[in-house]
Amino acid sequence: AKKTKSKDEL
Amino acid sequence: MNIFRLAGDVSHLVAILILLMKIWRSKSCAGISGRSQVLFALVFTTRYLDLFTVYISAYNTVMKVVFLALSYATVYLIYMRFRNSYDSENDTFRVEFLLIPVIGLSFLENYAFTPLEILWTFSIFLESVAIMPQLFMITKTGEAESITTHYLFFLGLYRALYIANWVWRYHTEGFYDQIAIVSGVVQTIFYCDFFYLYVTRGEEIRTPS
Repeated sequence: AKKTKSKDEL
Repeated sequence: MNIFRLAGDVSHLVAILILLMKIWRSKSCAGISGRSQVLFALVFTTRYLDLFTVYISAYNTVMKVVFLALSYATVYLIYMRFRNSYDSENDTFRVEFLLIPVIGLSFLENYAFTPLEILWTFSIFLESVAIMPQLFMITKTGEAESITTHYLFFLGLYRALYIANWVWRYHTEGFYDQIAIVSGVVQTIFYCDFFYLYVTRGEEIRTPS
């Protein structure tokens, strides 16, 4: 599975 | 930014303000779990360390600072200013039962094995269970004031709206954040029983004894 972290979410 | 995300953030802010204003105006933190509030302060602290490393937007920075300030203000009111009204006898949830598994999991499952990323993951996992001392306290005393239930409603609504935001982002951007989504769904599930009571019994909640 592709894993990416959201940087803009609080 | 989409409408679900914005509504989620507003809901989160409303929840925190409801709690802070309730304590401030009644000069009492009766029925409020100080342990949950300390956990939330820890959640914000470990998640927003990126305030010092990356700039995302003015909105992002302002909201992070506001959430940090409000969470510390809440902890201050409970443990310092209005500590006489703090119900420590019923706020007895063992937080180490949450912290130890959450610390372990954040080392095992993260986006990068770096201090900042592990702390970010820790904050996401901890947020999903941080309300448990509060829910435990309500179960133990068998009641919650209506204003406390409004706080819990908005706090639960916030993560539920984030789920809608994640669905939206997946469909429009093809983007998803696996750790945040799984934890966010778990977090929202914890509120389902409460949502049910909130809707069916009205504001003031008394658990069946």
